[in-house]
Amino acid sequence: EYVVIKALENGVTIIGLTRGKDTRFHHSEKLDKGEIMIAQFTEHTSAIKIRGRVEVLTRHGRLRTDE
Amino acid sequence: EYVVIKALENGVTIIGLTRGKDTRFHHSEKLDKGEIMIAQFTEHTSAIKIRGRVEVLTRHGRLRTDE
Amino acid sequence: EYVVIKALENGVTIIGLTRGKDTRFHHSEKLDKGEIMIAQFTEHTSAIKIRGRVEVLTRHGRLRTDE
Amino acid sequence: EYVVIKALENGVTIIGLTRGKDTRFHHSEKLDKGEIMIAQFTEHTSAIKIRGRVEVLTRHGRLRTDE
Amino acid sequence: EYVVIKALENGVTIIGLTRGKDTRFHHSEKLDKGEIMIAQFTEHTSAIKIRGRVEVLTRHGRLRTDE
Amino acid sequence: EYVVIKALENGVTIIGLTRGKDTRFHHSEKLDKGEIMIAQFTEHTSAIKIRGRVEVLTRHGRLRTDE
Amino acid sequence: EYVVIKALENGVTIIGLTRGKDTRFHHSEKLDKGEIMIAQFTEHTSAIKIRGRVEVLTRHGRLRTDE
Amino acid sequence: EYVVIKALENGVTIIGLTRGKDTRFHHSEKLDKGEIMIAQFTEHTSAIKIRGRVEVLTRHGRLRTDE
Amino acid sequence: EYVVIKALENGVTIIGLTRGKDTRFHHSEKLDKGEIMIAQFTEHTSAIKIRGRVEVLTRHGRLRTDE
Amino acid sequence: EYVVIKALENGVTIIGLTRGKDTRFHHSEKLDKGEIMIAQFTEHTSAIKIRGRVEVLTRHGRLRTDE
Amino acid sequence: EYVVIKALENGVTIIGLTRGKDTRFHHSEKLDKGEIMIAQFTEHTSAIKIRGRVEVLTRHGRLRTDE
Ligand SMILES: N[C@@H](Cc1c[nH]c2ccccc12)C(=O)O
Ligand SMILES: N[C@@H](Cc1c[nH]c2ccccc12)C(=O)O
Ligand SMILES: N[C@@H](Cc1c[nH]c2ccccc12)C(=O)O
Ligand SMILES: N[C@@H](Cc1c[nH]c2ccccc12)C(=O)O
Ligand SMILES: N[C@@H](Cc1c[nH]c2ccccc12)C(=O)O
Ligand SMILES: N[C@@H](Cc1c[nH]c2ccccc12)C(=O)O
Ligand SMILES: N[C@@H](Cc1c[nH]c2ccccc12)C(=O)O
Ligand SMILES: N[C@@H](Cc1c[nH]c2ccccc12)C(=O)O
Ligand SMILES: N[C@@H](Cc1c[nH]c2ccccc12)C(=O)O
Ligand SMILES: N[C@@H](Cc1c[nH]c2ccccc12)C(=O)O
Ligand SMILES: N[C@@H](Cc1c[nH]c2ccccc12)C(=O)O
Repeated sequence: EYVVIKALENGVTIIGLTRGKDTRFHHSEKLDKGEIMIAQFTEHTSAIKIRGRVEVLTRHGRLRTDE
Repeated sequence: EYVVIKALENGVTIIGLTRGKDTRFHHSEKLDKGEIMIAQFTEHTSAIKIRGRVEVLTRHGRLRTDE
Repeated sequence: EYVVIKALENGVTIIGLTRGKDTRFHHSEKLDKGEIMIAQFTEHTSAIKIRGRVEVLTRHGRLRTDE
Repeated sequence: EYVVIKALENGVTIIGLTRGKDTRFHHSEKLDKGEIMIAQFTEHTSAIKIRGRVEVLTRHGRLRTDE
Repeated sequence: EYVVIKALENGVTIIGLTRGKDTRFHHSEKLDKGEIMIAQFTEHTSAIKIRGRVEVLTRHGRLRTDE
Repeated sequence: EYVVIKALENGVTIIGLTRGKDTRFHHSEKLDKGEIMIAQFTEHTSAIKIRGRVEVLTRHGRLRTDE
Repeated sequence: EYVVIKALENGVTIIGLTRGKDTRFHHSEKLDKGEIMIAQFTEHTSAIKIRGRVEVLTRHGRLRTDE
Repeated sequence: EYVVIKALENGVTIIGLTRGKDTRFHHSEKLDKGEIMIAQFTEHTSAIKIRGRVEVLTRHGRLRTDE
Repeated sequence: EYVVIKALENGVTIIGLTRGKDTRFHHSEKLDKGEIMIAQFTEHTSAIKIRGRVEVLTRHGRLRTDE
Repeated sequence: EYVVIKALENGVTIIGLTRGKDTRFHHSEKLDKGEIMIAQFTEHTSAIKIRGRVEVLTRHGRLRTDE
Repeated sequence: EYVVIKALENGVTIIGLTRGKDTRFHHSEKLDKGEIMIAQFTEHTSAIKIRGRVEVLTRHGRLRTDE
């Protein structure tokens, strides 16, 4: 299971939250405008948080965050 | 299985409720306007509660909470 | 397997009924207007009862209870 | 596998029938108008009987019992 | 796997036929007009016979028996 | 896996053929007009033969035998 | 996995071919006009041959043999 | 997994090719016009070759060979 | 998983490439115009190469090579 | 899981990249115009690189590289 | 599970990020204009980052990065 994230501006952050009892940030990936990240849910990542303007493709549809 | 939550205002709260006999809050994640959280159901999370104005994408469709 | 419940008024109650020979209430979650609960069926929850005005998204379609 | 039942009047009854060689009623849940029950088939419930006016959502479609 | 049966008249009968080498009736459930039965195929039920006027919802479509 | 058979006349016969090296009739169920039989394929039934005027619902579509 | 065969004339033959290294006829079922056979692929049947005018419903669509 | 082959002329040949390191013909079935063969892929058959004018129904669509 | 290949000219070649570390031709099947080959991917075949004018039906759509 | 590649010019190259910690080329297949390669992902191939003008059919849609 | 990436300019980079507690770049593949890479998620790759102008086909839809 993965999601597709396209950065619409510089400085977009894709944050992986830990799986398990505890919920904290285990990785943060910076994207510049036009860069794409395709990220799975994994043994270590059970939630993903996104900061900045993006277009996201998921199993349940597309979403844009336009400011 | 995951849901996609886009905050439509500052101070949105995504709350994870524990799986098992007991139902309590194990984590609460704050989102500011435009931030996105993509959260799975997991070994520890069998229900999710959302406070604040959001757009939610789920397997069963989209939902917005507009005040 | 989960359902999505959006409260259309204050004081909505989402009740989890126990799985097994015996059927009783094991948890009741209060929602205020605009709050959303996304709840799975689990090892402990095999039926969900909802009181109050809601919009519900399920695998079999949407339902609203408007008074 | 679950079904969604919305009561269209007071005094609706949702009855669980036992799984196994023997078929009898193991639980009966009363719903008032506007209340919703989302009930799974389980280890103990292999048939569900509904009395009263309802709207039902199932995998095979919607059904209303209007008198 | 289940089917949904809505009685269109009083005295409708839903009959469960036994699974296995032998085929006989193991249970017969009476429905009055407007009552609904949602019945699974099970370890003990591999065929269902219906007498009386009904509307049936199945995976393969709807059927009515109108006299 | 099941099929849905609605009798369009009296004296319809639903025949179960045995699974295995040998193919013979193990059960024959009589249906009168308006009666419905919903029959699975099982450990003992790998083919079903139908005599008389019926409407049949299967995974691959509907069929009527009108004389 | 099954196919649905409706005889459009008398004397239609449904032939089961053996599964395994060897391919031979293990059973032949005669159908008269209007009769229906619903036959699975099984441990003993890996091919089915049909002689005579029929309408066939399969997972990949319908077919008629009209002379 | 099966395919449906309808002969559009006499003398159509359905050939089963062996599964494994070696690829050779293990069976050839003759069809006359209007006859239908429904053949699975099996432990012994991993390819099927067809000679003569046919209509074929497969998971990926229909095909006719008209000369 | 299989593909359907219809030869649009004489001398079409269907080549099976070996599964494993090494990739070489293990079988080549000649098709004349109008002949059809339906070939699976197998323990020994993880790629298929086609030379000559064909129509191919696959899970992802149809393709023709017209010169 | 496979993809379908049709060469639109001579000298097209289909390259298999190794599965595992290390990513290198393990096989390169040359296609001439009109030739088709249908290639699976396998124990040894977890990425495929294509050079030259092609039409590609994949589970997620078609793609052409026209220069 | 794979994604399809078509380079729309020279110097496109497809980066594989490691699966596991640690997230770092394990491989970077250069694509020139018109080249296509079809890459799976694997035991070693749980996220893919793309730099440069591309068209991407995924299970959740297409995306282009046009600058
Ligand atoms: N090492 C991480 C890589 C990763 C996958 N999805 C992510 C989402 C966000 C951040 C990192 C990731 C993991 O396997 O889980
Ligand atoms: N550590 C949490 C992370 C999480 C997943 N989904 C959530 C929803 C709400 C809050 C936290 C979460 C877990 O694995 O369950
Ligand atoms: N602890 C509960 C949480 C829960 C899930 N779904 C629910 C529905 C209603 C009330 C509580 C719940 C459980 O795992 O079952
Ligand atoms: N304890 C019951 C709860 C239940 C599920 N579905 C039902 C339908 C009707 C009545 C009760 C139920 C069970 O697990 O089976
Ligand atoms: N005890 C029965 C209940 C039942 C399920 N489906 C039915 C259909 C008809 C009659 C009874 C039933 C069983 O588990 O099989
Ligand atoms: N005892 C039979 C009941 C049955 C199921 N499907 C049928 C079709 C025809 C006749 C009988 C049946 C069995 O389990 O197989
Ligand atoms: N005894 C046969 C019955 C059968 C199933 N499908 C068939 C098709 C043709 C002829 C016979 C059959 C078997 O189990 O295989
Ligand atoms: N005995 C053969 C029967 C068969 C199935 N599919 C076929 C296709 C062609 C020829 C024969 C067959 C087998 O089990 O494989
Ligand atoms: N013996 C081969 C037959 C085969 C299947 N698919 C093919 C494609 C091309 C050539 C041969 C084949 C095998 O089992 O793999
Ligand atoms: N021997 C290779 C054959 C192959 C399959 N898919 C490919 C794609 C490109 C190159 C070679 C291949 C393997 O099994 O993996
Ligand atoms: N050796 C790598 C090949 C690979 C697959 N997908 C990728 C995506 C990006 C970079 C490399 C790859 C692996 O098996 O994981």
